[in-house]
Amino acid sequence: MFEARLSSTLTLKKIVDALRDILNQSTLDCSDTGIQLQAMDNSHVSLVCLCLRSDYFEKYKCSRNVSLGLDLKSLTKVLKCANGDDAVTIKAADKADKIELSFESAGKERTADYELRLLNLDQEHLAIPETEYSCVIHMPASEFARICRDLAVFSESVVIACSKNCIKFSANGEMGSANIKLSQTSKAEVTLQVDEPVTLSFAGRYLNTFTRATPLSEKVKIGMAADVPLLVEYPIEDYGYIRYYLAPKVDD
Amino acid sequence: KVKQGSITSFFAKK
Repeated sequence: MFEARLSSTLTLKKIVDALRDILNQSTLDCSDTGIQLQAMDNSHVSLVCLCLRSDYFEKYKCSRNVSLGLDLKSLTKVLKCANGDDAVTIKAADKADKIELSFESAGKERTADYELRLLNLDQEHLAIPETEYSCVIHMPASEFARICRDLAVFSESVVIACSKNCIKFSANGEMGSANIKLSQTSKAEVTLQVDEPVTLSFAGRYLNTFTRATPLSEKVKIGMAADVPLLVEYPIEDYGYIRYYLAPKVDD
Repeated sequence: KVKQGSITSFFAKK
């Protein structure tokens, strides 16, 4: 039996919004410690990991591990039926073929129950190695979203170059070029921890998809090291995160 | 010429 209650459906909406442009369907792995999801996009260029600890939930019960295969489009449709300030309870029986979502209005005068059919997804998990990133950048999530959006106009590739003093985002295309540099700020809105300078090239389309998670977090953490996937991490308060990994472009 | 890498060439299947 699995049961999890959140006091606000808005958070769940934000989480699904952060996933649904990159994944159509995915499996939520629920255990007594919390909920996890790991999935690649269809082209196997990026990987997304969601982790929500059990104490994130107002109520959390998971008597045995369950894997819930969900169609994210369908889940979005159900979430649209709820107000952001409704409380939501997700329930699934052991070996269930459906989940139940119950929404309760803030004043408890309205409840609405929906059942969503589960999918039997054949999902493979990847082992993500512990990585010492040579460059770790923290910046406002809205700033990162703005940079990704602005650069997409110029080229499909974005070059990220991180050195001791600044992080530079560049795009170079037929129309012209764009270079955006950020240096560490005294107010610590932007922080750079750099052991070794790194320059890597990435598909801007994916970076833009990752920024769908912006409403979840004030800050974003970026990790870079030579010849490994980029890490873009959005913390979910102190209770979890969404991490996106993006394979760099390589010289053919 | 640059080519898009695949995430599976960095992270092994479990």
